[in-house]
Amino acid sequence: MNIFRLAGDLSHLAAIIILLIKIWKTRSCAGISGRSQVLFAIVFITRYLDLFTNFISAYNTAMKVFFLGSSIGTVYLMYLKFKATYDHNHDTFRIEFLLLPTALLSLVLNHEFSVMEILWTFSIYLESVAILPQLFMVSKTGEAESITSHYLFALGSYRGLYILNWIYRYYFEGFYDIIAIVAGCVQTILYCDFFYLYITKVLKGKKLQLPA
Amino acid sequence: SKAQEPKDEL
Repeated sequence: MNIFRLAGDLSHLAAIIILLIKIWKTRSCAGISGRSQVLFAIVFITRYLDLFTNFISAYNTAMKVFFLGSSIGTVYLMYLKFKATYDHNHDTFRIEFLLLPTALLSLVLNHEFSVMEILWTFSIYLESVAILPQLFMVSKTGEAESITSHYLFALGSYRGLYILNWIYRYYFEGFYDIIAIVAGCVQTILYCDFFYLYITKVLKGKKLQLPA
Repeated sequence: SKAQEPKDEL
């Protein structure tokens, strides 16, 4: 463990907590893409199947349990409990265009052709594009509540911090995983225009408005 | 390369 990975995990944890607070406090999931949340739940389910077979540390297990529970819980809140506030009309990104290519790619480009390894690879590829429905929804509505933009900033930062972690591990541990690194860079790059808007607008107290 | 086991990152 290193400071970059810890900061990344905490940023990821913060993002999920901010989202849960937003939905619970406002009792609404307006502006949130349910499709992205479904993709995140798939990412965690396919990645943490080794939860009971591979004990790494109490921290690792606790975080996996929290990420699994919160992502499934968020889908429940969005599609069942606060269903009436879910914005179907703006959450229209075709997620099959994300699921199929990443599934095929994980069958072709992986470290080892085994069930667990392919599911892990699929989860890595899917996570890199899972935010697209959310970013698409923000561009369609043309704006986002400030708490939603804080959620996106924390979520985008987490994988950016993981890139620093991979650089650190390469130089100090000689460890690197090219699949995680490439997917992590793609994932972080997708947030670039949002990061620009967040830093130039939201941090100055303005609302996040996308040029229509 | 053989998959890096065990995967210790979240």
